[in-house]
Order: sequence, then C-alpha cells, then structure tokens
Amino acid sequence: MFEAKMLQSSVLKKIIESLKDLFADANFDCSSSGITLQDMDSSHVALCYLKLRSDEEGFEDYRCDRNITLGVNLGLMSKILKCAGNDDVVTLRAEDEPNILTFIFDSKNSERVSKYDIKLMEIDSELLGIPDTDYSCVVKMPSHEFQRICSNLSQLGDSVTIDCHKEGVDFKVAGEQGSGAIKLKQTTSVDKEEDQVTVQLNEPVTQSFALKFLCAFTKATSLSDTVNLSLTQDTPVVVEYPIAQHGYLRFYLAPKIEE
Amino acid sequence: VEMQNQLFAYFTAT
Repeated sequence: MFEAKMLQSSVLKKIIESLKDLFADANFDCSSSGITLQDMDSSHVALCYLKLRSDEEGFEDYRCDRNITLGVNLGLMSKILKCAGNDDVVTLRAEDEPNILTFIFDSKNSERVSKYDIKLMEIDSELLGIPDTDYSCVVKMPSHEFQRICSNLSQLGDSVTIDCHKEGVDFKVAGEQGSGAIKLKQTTSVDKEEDQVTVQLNEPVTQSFALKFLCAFTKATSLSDTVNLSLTQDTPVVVEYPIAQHGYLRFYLAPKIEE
Repeated sequence: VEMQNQLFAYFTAT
C-alpha cells in the first residue's frame, strides 16, 4: 500500500504544470524515503529530477510498504489536479501492484471530498546516472529574475551564453537581427535573502544553452522564490528550484557546443 | 557552428 497525504495540492499542481509540456509521460518512483521522478525530454537534451522527501513537513502522512513505480501521463494528471482547490489536501493512493492511482481531494473545512482514479501506464524510460559533482560555479538568484532574463533574451535568439566570473554573471544573446546582454552583479545590500544574487565561484565558466529549454524550466518559477544555477565548463547546467517542506525540482540541460 | 549535444554524452544509462 502506498499513501501520501500532501498538505497543499497547489505544490503538486505547480510541479506538474511545470513538467507537462516537456515531459509527456513519467514514472513516479515511490519508496519509504519519498517520491522521485526522473524523465528526459523526447530529444534527450533536457532532464528533470524531482525529489519529495517523506520525512519533510509537506506530507501529513506518508506510507509506502514496498517500492512501486507509478507510470502517469502528466497531461492527464494536470487535468485531474485542476479539479482540486488550491487549499485542498491531496492524498495519493495506490496498491502494492497498482493499475490505478487514486487522488483524494479534501477541502479545508472537510465539507467536500472528491476522489478520482486514473489508469497507470507502463513507461519504458531510460534512467541516467547523474554523478554528485562539485560545480565550478553556483549562482543563486530570485526565480522571477531568471524567468525574466530567459524571456527577454529569447526574443532575439535561440541560445544564451552564461558567463560566470568573480564580479557576477552575464547572460548574452546574439541573433540575426540583434543582440542583448544582461549583467547581474552580486548583491550585498539587499535586505531579503530571496532577493539576493550570489555567485559561488571556484572557476569561471562560459557556456551556451538553448533558450527554448531554459524558458520551459522557468514554468517552475512559482514553486520557489529562488533558483540555483550550477555550472561547470562542458557539462550540463543544473537549474534547481527548492520546494519548501518537500525537497526540490531540478532540471539538467546539455550545453551547446561549437563544431 | 553551434551543435546541441545530448545528455548521453555526459551521463551514463543506469
């Protein structure tokens, strides 16, 4: 038996909304330690990795008697979650050898309980081993700032060059019709921690990435006030959105290379 | 010319 009671259905809604356009079907791997999801986009350029820890406060109850994999169409899951109120408590439930995933939405005042079942799918997905590495550069910035940068630069070109150095981080685009550059300096005088830009730099990095994917990742902006970009030369960038009281959602994107 | 590498070039299948 698997049963996970999440205090805020809005968190699950935001997660699925941020994934469903790049990742059509995905396996939720459930174990006693929590729920993980790893999926690659159809072109094998971008990867998402979701971790929701069972011992965090976002789960009111969590039970997973044996490890199970729940293969779900994310478009369908998004439709089901739209049936929940943002303040509803959502319970996910499945048997040990499941064909069906059940969603139960409890309104805050417990006056309305709704239940939906969806059929599970067999999904053959290629799991990748992602080594734990120290990155040359980790940029922490407000998530809405990163969203704005990606949106602004995507008007002029297909790829952004991210240049991390000791003064800050530069985002540059060069298209056929024009070019643009946004410089972010490290902030020290900002009151709120979530408004700060910080750059932890071991080595400078200059790397180009497809804006189409970065813009898609920023659909997760509402999950977190801040976003962390981890970069090392010639390796995929990690775009991480911490999820309060649950864990995190990470996106990996392979760099563009010069031929 | 800019090319887009795939993730397989960096991570191995498990």
